[in-house]
Amino acid sequence: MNIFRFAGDMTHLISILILLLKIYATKSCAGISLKTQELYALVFLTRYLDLFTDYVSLYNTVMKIVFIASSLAIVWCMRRHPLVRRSYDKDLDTFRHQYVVLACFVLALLLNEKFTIQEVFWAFSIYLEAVAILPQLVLLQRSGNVDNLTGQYVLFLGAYRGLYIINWIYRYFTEDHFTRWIACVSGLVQTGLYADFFYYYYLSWKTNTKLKLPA
Amino acid sequence: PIQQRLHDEL
Repeated sequence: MNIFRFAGDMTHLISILILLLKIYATKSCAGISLKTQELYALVFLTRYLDLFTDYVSLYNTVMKIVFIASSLAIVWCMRRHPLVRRSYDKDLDTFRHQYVVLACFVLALLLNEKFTIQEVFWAFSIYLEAVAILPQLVLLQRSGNVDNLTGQYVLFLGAYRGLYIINWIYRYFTEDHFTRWIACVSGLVQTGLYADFFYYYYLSWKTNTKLKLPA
Repeated sequence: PIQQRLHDEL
């Protein structure tokens, strides 16, 4: 475990806690895409199938449980919590994410480390994570303004993936035969998706104006 | 037996 990966996991955890805090404190989920949260819950459920079969470390196991539990908690809140669900922008969150799920699954069947259930679902979760933010970015574009907590949420999420890429570069140079092509390429695509958001976030921070995404 | 490839990252 190197510092980049640990920092990546921490920023990932922070992004989820920011979201939980925002929903719990304001009892509102305005501006949050339920579809993105459902995709993330699916990412964790399909990636951590080995939760009970392969023990890597206590840290890994605890973090996997935290990620699964928190993502399901967010989805449950947005769907079931009487107060929160009222503030969900159903007619703005219209990204047809089922096609994305299907495309990722087909890709995972074709491109995987080994053609086993666990590896196919692992590759599926890697591809899905790369595009899971799309409904959220579309929702931000639609709603025009980005309230600061949602903006920070996306910022930490992008930082997590960016740190993971540095972690893979570090491991590539320090460990022999370390290759994670599937995760690396997919992680690069994912970070690229955030790049435009980062650009507008930086502009709004620099010009000290409210973050506006071009419609 | 070869060490089954573990995904040691999250």
